[in-house]
Amino acid sequence: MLELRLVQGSLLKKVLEAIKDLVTDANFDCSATGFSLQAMDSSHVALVSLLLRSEGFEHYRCDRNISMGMNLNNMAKMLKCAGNDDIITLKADDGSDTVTFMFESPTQDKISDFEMKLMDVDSEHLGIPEAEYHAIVRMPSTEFARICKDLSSIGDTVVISVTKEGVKFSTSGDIGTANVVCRQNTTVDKPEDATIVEMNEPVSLTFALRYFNSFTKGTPLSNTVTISLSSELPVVVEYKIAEMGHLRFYLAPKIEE
Amino acid sequence: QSLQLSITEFYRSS
Repeated sequence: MLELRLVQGSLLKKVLEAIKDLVTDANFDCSATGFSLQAMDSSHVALVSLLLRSEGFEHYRCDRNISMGMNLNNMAKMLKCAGNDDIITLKADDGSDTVTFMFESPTQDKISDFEMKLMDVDSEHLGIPEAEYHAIVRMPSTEFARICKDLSSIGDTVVISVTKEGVKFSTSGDIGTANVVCRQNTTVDKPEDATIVEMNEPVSLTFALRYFNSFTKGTPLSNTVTISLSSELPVVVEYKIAEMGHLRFYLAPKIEE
Repeated sequence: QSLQLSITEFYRSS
């Protein structure tokens, strides 16, 4: 028996909107720790990792570890039927091949349930060890989204370089080149508007911009985004989910042949 | 010409 009641149901709606274009089918894993997902895109270039900790749910019952295969587009369709202020409850019986999403309006005057068929999803789970990163950049998530969108109108790849000067995003294409430099800036009114560059070593890596643009669909989840870079590792783009966990995107770099 | 690496080249199946 599984029963997860999420008062801030909009979080789950936002999570699905953020990942449904990158990943088609995925297994949601439910354990005492929380509700999680790990999935790669079809080309195995990017990986999504979601964690919603059990403590973040108003009610969390998970009698045994369970993995539920879902088509994310279909799940998003169902969650779109929930209001932004609705409480969302996920329910599944042991051995059932369906999951039920129950939506309650804040005033309890409208209660809906949507039952979705589960599916077998063949997925490879990767072990991601803790790593020391050469550089970690924290910046407003809207600013990062803006940069990715702007650069993708010029080129297909972005070079992200972190030096003591700050972080530089560069691209080039048929029509020309573009460079955006963000310097550390902590003298802001609100902490979420700050740009913080922590650098242990300078690092410069090249990535496909279209993946970054897909990751920025996580922007509504958090005011800030954290970008962790190391020369021998995929970049990690992380959106914290307040009080509950995180949505992380990992992207393998491009290298010169 | 640049080569796109795969995520599975970095992380192993668990």
